[in-house]
Amino acid sequence: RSAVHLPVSPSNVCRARRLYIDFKDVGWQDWIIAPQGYMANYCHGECPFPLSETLNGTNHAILQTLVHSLDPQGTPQPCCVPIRLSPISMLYYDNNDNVVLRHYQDMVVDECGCR
Amino acid sequence: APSPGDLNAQERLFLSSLGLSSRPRPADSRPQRRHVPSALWRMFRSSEHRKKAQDSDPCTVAEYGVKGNIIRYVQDQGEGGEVPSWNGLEKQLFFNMSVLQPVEQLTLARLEVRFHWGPLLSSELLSSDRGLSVTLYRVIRATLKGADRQTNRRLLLSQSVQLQPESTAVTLDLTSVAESWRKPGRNYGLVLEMLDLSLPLVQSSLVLVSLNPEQCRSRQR
Repeated sequence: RSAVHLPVSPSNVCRARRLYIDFKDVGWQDWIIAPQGYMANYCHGECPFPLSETLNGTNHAILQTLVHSLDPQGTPQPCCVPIRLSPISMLYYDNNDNVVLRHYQDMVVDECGCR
Repeated sequence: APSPGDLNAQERLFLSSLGLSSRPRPADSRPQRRHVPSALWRMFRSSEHRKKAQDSDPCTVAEYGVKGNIIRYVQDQGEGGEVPSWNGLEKQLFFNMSVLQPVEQLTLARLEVRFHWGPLLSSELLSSDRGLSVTLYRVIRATLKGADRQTNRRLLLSQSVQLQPESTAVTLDLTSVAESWRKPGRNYGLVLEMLDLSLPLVQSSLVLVSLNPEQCRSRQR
């Protein structure tokens, strides 16, 4: 079988996209003191064959794109997922009216890759 | 669109990852909206700066030099206000340690007691060399009446506090005491005695720093 090369425009390629999460939208503004929201981002896009280095693919993902290009129906493309995340701090009231400052890991997507 | 049930389940999942059993009640439903300590604001802002500089370890509280990802200002729930004792004023302090989840490792407990006199403190007293004599006891059994009350206490601190126009504070490391309070039936609180001077307004907080190892993976891993 020969590999099928589907054109993928740069805008469709897997990368981090901007997403601002406003705590008001989820009804949490009453107990979260700060921040009121934050830039969380998300990963979206395709992982086309051949995987370039910028897509941070694993060996497995490189092979999966190859197999996908040969058999698009039977094998999906690798997933575009967060590969580097960073923490944020949140200041809030708990149920005992104590003020809490807590550092949460993996809250912001900094970089995406094909896995 | 997701059903309300799906959204509730999703919210519960996320709140539990934040260490909360349910959504805390709104701030405007609280009888007294709690003031956010300025030290916490400073730590919050400095953590934002460090994050931008990418030189922070989210599992260390740089301000206190200890491991941890959670800083709580636990408010005093001691019953009543200041009551007269045989030679001054006495105040019960109680800090609910059940706010810590069993998985959390307590790395610091620091008692902060702030005395406010405001306009009650006369310039005559301020200019004098008099201080406020402060004694702090740990209650080791349920508080009893009369003479037994004295024997059920262990002295933690005795010092003289210099008077200041606005307020003055005493801090004390209570990490090992607070750790023992986490065991069931071991937390009988503290007693604060103030001698010589009357009528300061006392505000107490226990600053707790803890590490949840499940939510704080090492950066090296």
